[in-house]
Amino acid sequence: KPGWPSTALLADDPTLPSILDLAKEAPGKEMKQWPQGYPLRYMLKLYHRSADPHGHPRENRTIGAKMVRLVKPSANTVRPPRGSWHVQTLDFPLASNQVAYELIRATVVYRHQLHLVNYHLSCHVETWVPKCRTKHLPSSKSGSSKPSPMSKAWTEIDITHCIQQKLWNRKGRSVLRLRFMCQQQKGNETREFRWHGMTSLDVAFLLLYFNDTDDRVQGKLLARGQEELTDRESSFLMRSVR
Amino acid sequence: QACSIESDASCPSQEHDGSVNNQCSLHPYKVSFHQLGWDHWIIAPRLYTPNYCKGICTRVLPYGLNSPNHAIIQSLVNELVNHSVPQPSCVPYNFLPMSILLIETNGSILYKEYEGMIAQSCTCR
Repeated sequence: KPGWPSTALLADDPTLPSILDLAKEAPGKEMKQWPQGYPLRYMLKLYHRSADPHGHPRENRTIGAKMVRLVKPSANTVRPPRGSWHVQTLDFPLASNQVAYELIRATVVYRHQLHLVNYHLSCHVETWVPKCRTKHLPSSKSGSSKPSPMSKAWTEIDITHCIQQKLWNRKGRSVLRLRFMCQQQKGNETREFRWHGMTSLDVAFLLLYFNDTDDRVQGKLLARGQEELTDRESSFLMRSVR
Repeated sequence: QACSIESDASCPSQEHDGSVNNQCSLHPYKVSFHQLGWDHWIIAPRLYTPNYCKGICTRVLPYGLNSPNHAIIQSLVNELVNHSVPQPSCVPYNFLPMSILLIETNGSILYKEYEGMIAQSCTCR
């Protein structure tokens, strides 16, 4: 196919340049649903603040990481309303065995105000992690030294401590579960609120900030995360042993 | 200093074989991720300027190309001992990183600074 490395180039060879590994694992052309809306806008703003239009990293960038992953909820469950409270649980998958990347920061960005046609809700998130310390981050408008791509209906909490202490570096995959709780403002209680039409990405997403710890990985271009790399290497080694 | 796009003045003058225009040097080159067929998962940037190195590695390797000793000896071997040993190749010497915003297979959005994406200068080795 024009534009694609040939199948021969993509043979099961662990010495392949990782850009080809990436091409092999790139989403298929059938993937037409790009993330839309605020999460994409957030990451585009983050990108344009950190790189110039040619993709050169800006010298004065404040991102503080070599890699930022926006993770969308893998599942959400709507709980029955309790009074004026409406609750969803959101699960975020964590692929934490990325040995060549150090998690340096984790935040949750969520909508703290939902202004729909007939409803005005104030929202917050709670983690299901015991003894988890979270910290609200100041928005760019309130004098933070680091510019944030945040819009005013959204807010950000730092959950680095929760993830690093309780969930990261566990064997296998772990899941961060959040409770997204919204309360209808007074005067709206009689109307029956439903989450119809709102995807879980419309309400919250997780941001993971990484720095790489291994120069050899820095040199491998476009490797799609150390998890996949490690998986492939393990698989190759297993075959070699056999 | 290696011969680079930014500092043409540092490129050594060509005195051998009269091939001034054919000497190993950096050539600016742009390609779009659409042309590569990767625009369905790379969000930004749209254009990529990898550049490339092209040209002859002459018998006497210019000092400015930062060629290693091995390349200098190989050039001599090609000239004086065995023509089947090839002349050194014109390849990138320095690289610049590039920031890319992409969609991962699972739908996550990734910002990443990738090393070694853009050739900044060339050498013979």
